[in-house]
Amino acid sequence: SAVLPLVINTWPFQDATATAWSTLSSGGSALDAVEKGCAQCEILQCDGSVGYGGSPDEMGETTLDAMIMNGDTMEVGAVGDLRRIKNAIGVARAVMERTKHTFLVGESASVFAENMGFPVEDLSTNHSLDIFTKWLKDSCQPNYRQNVSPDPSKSCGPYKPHTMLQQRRRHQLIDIHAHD
Amino acid sequence: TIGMIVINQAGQVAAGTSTNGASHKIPGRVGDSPIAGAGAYADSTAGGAAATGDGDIMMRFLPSYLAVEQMRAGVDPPTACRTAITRIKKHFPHFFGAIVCANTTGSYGAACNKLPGFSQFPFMVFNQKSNVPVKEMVDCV
Repeated sequence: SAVLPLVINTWPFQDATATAWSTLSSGGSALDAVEKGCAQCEILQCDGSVGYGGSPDEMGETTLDAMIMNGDTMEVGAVGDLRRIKNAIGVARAVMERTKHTFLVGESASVFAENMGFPVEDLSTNHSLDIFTKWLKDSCQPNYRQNVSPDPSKSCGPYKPHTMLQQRRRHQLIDIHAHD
Repeated sequence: TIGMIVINQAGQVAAGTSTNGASHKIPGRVGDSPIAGAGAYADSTAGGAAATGDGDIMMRFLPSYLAVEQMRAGVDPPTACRTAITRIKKHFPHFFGAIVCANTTGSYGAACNKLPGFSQFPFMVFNQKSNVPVKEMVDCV
């Protein structure tokens, strides 16, 4: 069925959809709707896969990735490995509107965000720390390392490279709540 | 991860993504979500797409860009989505991934790669016909 306007998003994140629609209905642009819709998911920590307090890395830190794209002007703003800033999609929009670049990453992206007025906050929660603690207790499983020693399928690091490349990425059981 | 496409009354398309990525990732790892053409893509002359799943695999195939280019060529959104999934499946039959697609007239669709424990992909749609957010499901291929 072809009807405009339209909001469509991955996964059953209803509040994000409703927020985007509400933004459009109140006169916002398509870009505003995307930003507000995704930001709502960041606030609600949708599925544990969006926003603060989820998916801790090997060091137990939560980092965020986000991107926004204007299909009229082909402008893009993106952030990767963003630390200590909750509103990742907002920072992505700031990259698009406040710089001539497209993609900022890591600590420098966080400094940019702070300079643009985004609050600096700890992204860890008791939940993310529990996930991290359980992972450590489970000998750091699952694990994304390969061709290193000690054997990353059995042991935590620190790791050093093998002289030979032997292992290839193997199929892992999926968790539909763990996704990019 | 959320990936979202919004098309306003005038047919202007915007897309976005936000995620905290993969659990237990190596510090510094970035997935497909913030990469234009991979996590999402928008072009007001064709449509928009947003992908989700295993970003380490999906980012190599620019599935959102591929789907939008398919729609530019006149392919309907469900078929464009399936083409993007099938392209990845040829190389990685067991990859975890899904995609939503919409063209500038407001037609939309979705596709996903069928795996044990993942046979349907849920996504949300809101348009004037529904007037509320509606959860839809697509069978994976």
